[in-house]
Amino acid sequence: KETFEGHQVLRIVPKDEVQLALIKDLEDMSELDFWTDVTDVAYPVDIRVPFDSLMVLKAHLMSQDIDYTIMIDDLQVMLDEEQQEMESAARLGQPRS
Amino acid sequence: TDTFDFSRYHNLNEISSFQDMLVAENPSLVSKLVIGQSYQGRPLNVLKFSTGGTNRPAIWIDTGIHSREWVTQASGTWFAKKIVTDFGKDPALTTILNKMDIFLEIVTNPDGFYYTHSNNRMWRKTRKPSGSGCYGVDPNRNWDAGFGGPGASSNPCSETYRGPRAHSESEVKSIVDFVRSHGNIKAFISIHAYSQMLMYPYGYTRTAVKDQAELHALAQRAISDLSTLYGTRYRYGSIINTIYQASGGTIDWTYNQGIKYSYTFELRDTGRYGFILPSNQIIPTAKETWLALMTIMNHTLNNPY
Repeated sequence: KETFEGHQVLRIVPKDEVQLALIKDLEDMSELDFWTDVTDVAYPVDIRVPFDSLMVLKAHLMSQDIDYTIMIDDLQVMLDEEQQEMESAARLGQPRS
Repeated sequence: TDTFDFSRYHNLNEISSFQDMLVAENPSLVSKLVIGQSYQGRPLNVLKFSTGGTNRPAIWIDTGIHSREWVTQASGTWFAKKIVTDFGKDPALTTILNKMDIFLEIVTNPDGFYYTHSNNRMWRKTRKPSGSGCYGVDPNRNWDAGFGGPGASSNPCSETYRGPRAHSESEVKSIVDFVRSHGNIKAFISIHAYSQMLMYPYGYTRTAVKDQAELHALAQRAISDLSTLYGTRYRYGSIINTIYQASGGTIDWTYNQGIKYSYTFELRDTGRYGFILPSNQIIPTAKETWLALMTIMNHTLNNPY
């Protein structure tokens, strides 16, 4: 089962065409999972970044003066919560069925 | 189905059982069609809501073609129940169903959906072996509409891998065959998540569709109606102008088949949770989306072509 410990989802909002092009170049990096795609200036791009790629990517963004925010700090934590919620709902449903 | 918990996410078996129950409870309104099989042999189930007649004009709605977009399958389940609940009570829906059929495919990509529950919650594509370690094709790049053009990848490891040829995915080909054999589908609505958009063709070309003015105005009305419930803000327009250039997309193909009212949604949210939208958002998402769906369905009924 594939897990996502330490994966973060970064939100980047390109300020201008130059940043837009730089972010678009990142699409070629197969380890990055674009949750929303690069569309236009001022529209957010959300990227899931594996733990091993985080430092390199963040350094790259900083070097290009591209701002980002961390939308999801640790994806696996959210997935675990989702799983627990489903299991808990299933347990609650058992007596009725 | 009255005890089905629509406010929770459910796996493939639970959704399948729900569909069978809905049919059993409403035999004069709902039936289940199997339009094909997924690559791994799962049935491609479509619910047909019909009050009778043969080959009536119809509305198609699909959810879950991208497997990780769980709020879409969950919303589709809610829509199914909403249709049987409102039929005979809501005059607008009743009028629609007295003249048209509604087809609803809740889990359009069952192999991928199962995979999101068992192996990789973040999986988006089908599970067809692609000849490399990167199994799967993006079924929303696999349609015969600008297939292979910009905005789709030839790399099997890419999330937007288009597949070896148009309609190579049985999940896509089955819908293609169904739409062609039916021949009287008047609206086709393909539902994705997230980022809050309502779009019409095209995605593969900047050429405007000949019905652009009407589709644009209808999209504006639909998102306006959607926002009346919770104030959720949507962007709208053609795919290429609203989101990006994408070739081989679903509704570009349906529009080119003559289905004028071809739309695709990106449901909630604005990006705080992405594909991990908390389950307490399912019902609000479904409720607000239903308002937009009704606007499009009503317009389709009132503007025959």
